[in-house]
Amino acid sequence: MFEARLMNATILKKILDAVKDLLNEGTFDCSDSGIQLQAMDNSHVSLVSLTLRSDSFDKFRCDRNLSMGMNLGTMAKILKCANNDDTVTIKAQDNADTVTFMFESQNHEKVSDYEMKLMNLDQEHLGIPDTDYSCVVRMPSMEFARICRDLAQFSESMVICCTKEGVKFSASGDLGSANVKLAQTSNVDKEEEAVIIEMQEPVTLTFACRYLNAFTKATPLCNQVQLSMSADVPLVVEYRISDLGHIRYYLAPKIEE
Amino acid sequence: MQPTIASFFKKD
Repeated sequence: MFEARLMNATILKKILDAVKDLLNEGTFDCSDSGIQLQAMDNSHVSLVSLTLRSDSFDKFRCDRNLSMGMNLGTMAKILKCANNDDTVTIKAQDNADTVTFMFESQNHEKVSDYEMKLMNLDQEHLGIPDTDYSCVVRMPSMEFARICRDLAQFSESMVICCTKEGVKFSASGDLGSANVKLAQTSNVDKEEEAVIIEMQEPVTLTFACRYLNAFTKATPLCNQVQLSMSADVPLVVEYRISDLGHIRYYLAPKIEE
Repeated sequence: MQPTIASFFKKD
């Protein structure tokens, strides 16, 4: 028996919004420790890794490890049927071929349940090595989303250059070029507005704008985003999900032909 | 050139 309850549907709706543009389907691996989803996008250029910890759920029971393959488009449709302040319970029997989403209104007067067929997904699971990154940038997630949107107008690719002075985002194409420089915040009054750079070595890497823009769909989950970079390895874009866990996107850098 | 993510991370 698997049962996981959250007192508020909003967070689950935001999580689905953050992954459904990149992934059509995914396997949710459920265990005592929580729920994990790891999946590559269709073109296998990026990887999404979602971790939700069991102790942050309002109720969590997982008698046996369970892998549930879900169509994320269908799951998003079902979650749209929940009001933001509804309690959500996800339930499945052991070895079941369906999962049930139950929504309960705050006054307990409306209860709805939606059953969804599970899928058998033959997905590759990739091992992500522990890496000490040369540069780690923390910045407001809205600012990152804005920069990705603005620079995508100029080129398919964006160069991110990080030094101890700051981080520079650049794009150039037939229309012209764009550069946005952010200096490290000197005086942190509000932590969520700060730009903080931890640098061991300067890094310059090039990434496809369309994936970065897809990652910014997670912006409503967290005020801050963390970018971790080292030469010649995938970028990590991480959004924390309050005390529940995190979503990390990995993106392979472009390399010169 | 755009490499795949699997060229960086090995299969588990």
